[in-house]
Amino acid sequence: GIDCQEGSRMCCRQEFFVDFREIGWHDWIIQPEGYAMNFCIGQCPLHVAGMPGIAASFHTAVLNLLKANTAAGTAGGGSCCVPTARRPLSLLYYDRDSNIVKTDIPDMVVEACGCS
Amino acid sequence: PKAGGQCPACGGPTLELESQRELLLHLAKRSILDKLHLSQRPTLNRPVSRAALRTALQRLHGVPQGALPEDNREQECEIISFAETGLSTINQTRLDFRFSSDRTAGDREVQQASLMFFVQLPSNTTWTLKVRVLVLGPHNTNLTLATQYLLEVDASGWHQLLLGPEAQAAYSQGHLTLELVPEGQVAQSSVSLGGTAHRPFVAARVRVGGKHRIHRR
Repeated sequence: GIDCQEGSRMCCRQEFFVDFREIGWHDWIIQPEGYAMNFCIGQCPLHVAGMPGIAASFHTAVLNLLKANTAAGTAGGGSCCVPTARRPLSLLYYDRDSNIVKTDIPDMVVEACGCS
Repeated sequence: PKAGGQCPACGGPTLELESQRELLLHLAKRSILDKLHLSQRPTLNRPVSRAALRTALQRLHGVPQGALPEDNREQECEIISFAETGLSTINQTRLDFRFSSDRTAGDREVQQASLMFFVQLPSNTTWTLKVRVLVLGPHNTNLTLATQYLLEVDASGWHQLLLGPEAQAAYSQGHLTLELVPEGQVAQSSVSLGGTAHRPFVAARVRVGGKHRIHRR
């Protein structure tokens, strides 16, 4: 996947760090001190639908579909900039009975973005 | 992009940066609370001392990495519950553990639970301890004995007692009471149990959300 730079317009991953102290959650979340939520933003014109990042073969398949469809009229539907790789977030926090809970929340951090 | 511009992704009007940041922080909070199955952030009514926290964490066995259950709807977590010392006398110590959450008791499954307690013993002493597991009766009125364990303690320090299915079931229901009853001749005054940095606690490995999957199957 691609990380957004200043002025990026194509589909990319925008880093976004959530500091738990800044949102006043540092009293009940023991570890970590924050987390990189990140999100996907940018355009996905049809010629980059299935853009590689991690799906090169899918990209080829979509291009072939487009050729076939273009030959028979315009291909419907759009392609969106979506997470293509995510990883879990390990949290250590107090629940409302002041129990200490350690858990891994799946799919919490967006690692890469690509075009659907 | 600056306020008043056009969003590169959807073509709609863009938010000015501060509102965008507010929106993203709101989404981040919502995302964490949803994944923890909490309707709102917990308000802490019984703060835990840093010393007790540090001691307990040294004992928390990490969830083996990569142990994420194959189904995202199931989540495994480790929980440490510090005891509220219930009514205790010189001859017995009662420990109450509470574990309520926004989730219904039905969809959490205790995989393993152990009582961890700290004892200061005079040297060359063996102390026999009976641990009684008390559970609420059918109409949630009085506590009844579910099972009990006999433990020989012959050294000062931390001790672990693996708790069986009765205690696990009580913990799954949100309330576990243990009674520590010393047996034998050792004078109780010479034995000290716990202390601020050595509060007894239950360490449990819990799977949440699994019941629905089993139920669905």
